[in-house]
Amino acid sequence: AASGPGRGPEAERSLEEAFLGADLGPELAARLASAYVRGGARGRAEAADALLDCLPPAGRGPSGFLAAAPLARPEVTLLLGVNGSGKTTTAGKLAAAWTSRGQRVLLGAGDTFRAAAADQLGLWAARAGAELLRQSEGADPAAVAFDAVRRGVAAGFDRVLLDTAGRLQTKVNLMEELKKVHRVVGKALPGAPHRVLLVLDGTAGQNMASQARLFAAAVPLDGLVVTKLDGTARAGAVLKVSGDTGVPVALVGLGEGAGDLADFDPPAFIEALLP
Amino acid sequence: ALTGRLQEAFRRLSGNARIDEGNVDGALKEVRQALLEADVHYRVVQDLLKRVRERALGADVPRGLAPDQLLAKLVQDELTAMMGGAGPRHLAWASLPPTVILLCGLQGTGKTTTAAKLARRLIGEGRRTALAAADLQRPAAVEQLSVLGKSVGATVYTAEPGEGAPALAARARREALRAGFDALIIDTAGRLAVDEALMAELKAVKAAAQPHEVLLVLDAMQGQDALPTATRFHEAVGVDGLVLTKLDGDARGGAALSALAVTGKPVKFLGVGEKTEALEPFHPDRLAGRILG
Ligand SMILES: Nc1nc2c(ncn2[C@@H]2O[C@H](COP(=O)(O)OP(=O)(O)OP(=O)(O)O)[C@@H](O)[C@H]2O)c(=O)[nH]1
Ligand SMILES: Nc1nc2c(ncn2[C@@H]2O[C@H](COP(=O)(O)OP(=O)(O)OP(=O)(O)O)[C@@H](O)[C@H]2O)c(=O)[nH]1
Ligand SMILES: [Mg+2]
Ligand SMILES: [Mg+2]
Repeated sequence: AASGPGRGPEAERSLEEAFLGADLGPELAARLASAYVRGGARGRAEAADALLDCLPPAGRGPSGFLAAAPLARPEVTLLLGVNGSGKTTTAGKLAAAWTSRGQRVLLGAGDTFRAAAADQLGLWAARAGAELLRQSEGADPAAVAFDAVRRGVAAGFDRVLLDTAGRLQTKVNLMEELKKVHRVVGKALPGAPHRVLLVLDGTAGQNMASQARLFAAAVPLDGLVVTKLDGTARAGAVLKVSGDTGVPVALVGLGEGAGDLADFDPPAFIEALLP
Repeated sequence: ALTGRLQEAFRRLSGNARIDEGNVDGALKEVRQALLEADVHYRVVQDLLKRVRERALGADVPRGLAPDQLLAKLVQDELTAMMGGAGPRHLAWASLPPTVILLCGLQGTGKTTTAAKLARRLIGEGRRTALAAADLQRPAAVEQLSVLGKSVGATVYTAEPGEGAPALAARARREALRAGFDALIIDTAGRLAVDEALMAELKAVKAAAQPHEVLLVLDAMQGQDALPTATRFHEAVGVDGLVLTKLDGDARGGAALSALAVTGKPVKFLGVGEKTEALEPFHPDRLAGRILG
């Protein structure tokens, strides 16, 4: 057929570069490029299937996260991830999505370290129509998380959404702090946190693998959030990360506004990775 | 010291008496893999390996090294040369104060924190330093810089009601001049390089501030997108230097090499932690080693 990328090393090389540029990593990029070229007219479809197969079985369909009914009352969601990945903004967007569905949301200002962190979340709470629980700067993050969950129970909130401070996954003391937050939340409400979401910066490259591995080793993860996909970064590293950890992608961030959050749609995500 | 994969590549050569057309490409394939895993852009990797290959097969090859040691040395030398060769790594001080430094970059890379770190460093050098909180977009960004600025003893200019980022930048420059500051550091909102409106705003801020130094702040964990991003920022406002942040983690930092290759400008500072003292001047050989693993 005259269509398709053609065969031969030139075509394969140029495909491999397209996949590399999407942060799929050298191993996957080489494997996909070869499959694509060998697949002839069906090459693109085969590459799409191969990419879908990277995802965990439970994560190959639309995530349906935003409309999902709460698992408990209140349902407690914990957001974690490295510095600047978009946790606080995602918390605000998620709160807005749930309040727009008629749910009462309490945001917990679990970042008690960074300058103006609680102020930032407070502005998002106002924007989203959610309430905020905060303590003074330097307070124990586990204490804030505990109080937020207790308040959520006592005041009959539908959702408690706990923001945490950014932390690099290699910082042992900060990962211990995270484990403590997770434990303490379970003490405040057995079964909580019901959803633990790792927020990954969509512009990140192969370091996503280390982030996912070390955060998953610290606390059980229920879902991944991939932010900043409104830019030119394609976040291809997410596929292998999701597959290797078995943690499905729940949400994608598509901008800095309250409405810029969407369920993960694997075919659409994969389509954007293909040349 | 080179990573396991590179050691393997080079060990394959060690049985040979010398590097030649027959064995060089196999070894370079492993180097390519290692650099791509370190997030160096594929085009930068290709150019780098082309140069290494030429040198390895060239007439003036250093003598007395086993083939594997030779290739390791050539790769490390090439990386170090790329990083060190990009020009002077200190800040460009203006002949008349204040020296104006403009920080820009994608969302969340560490600009606001870096602004405060840089202020702390300059104040420590005895230079009176002011900050301008020109991010009028992110919730509590002005508050964040105000708190950090206060903690390092810097004056922080903030926008008056109705004042946009370019107007604030112009006014901060005028006031810093009048108040006799040695340096003025301007923090800006994170923005996508493909956001035309925000890139136009950045150009307006630059025109208003007339900075002596424009620093692109990059996150060490950034992937391949560092190349097109750096290219666009450079085309829009002309980058003078790079800051690489979050190097206290395990990200390899290949994004720095991509940005450096495409802008021709050097890394000037490294962010190595969240506190305001966590800023270091750049050392090419250390980052080269880190990228190689
Ligand atoms: N373009 C774009 N920007 C985003 C997205 N999500 C977050 N951001 C921006 O990224 C920057 C960092 O977001 P934050 O929410 O403060 O990130 P964080 O993880 O809470 O940061 P720390 O608490 O400091 O670790 C802000 O400028 C956000 O507006 C997204 O989906 N798209
Ligand atoms: N570990 C570590 N964290 C850093 C470093 N530099 C900045 N951070 C953290 O990264 C996060 C983002 O930093 P900001 O200074 O808010 O980033 P920004 O570029 O101003 O973000 P926007 O204004 O939203 O674009 C914060 O949690 C900082 O504390 C660093 O060198 N190491
Ligand atoms: Mg935050
Ligand atoms: Mg900022």
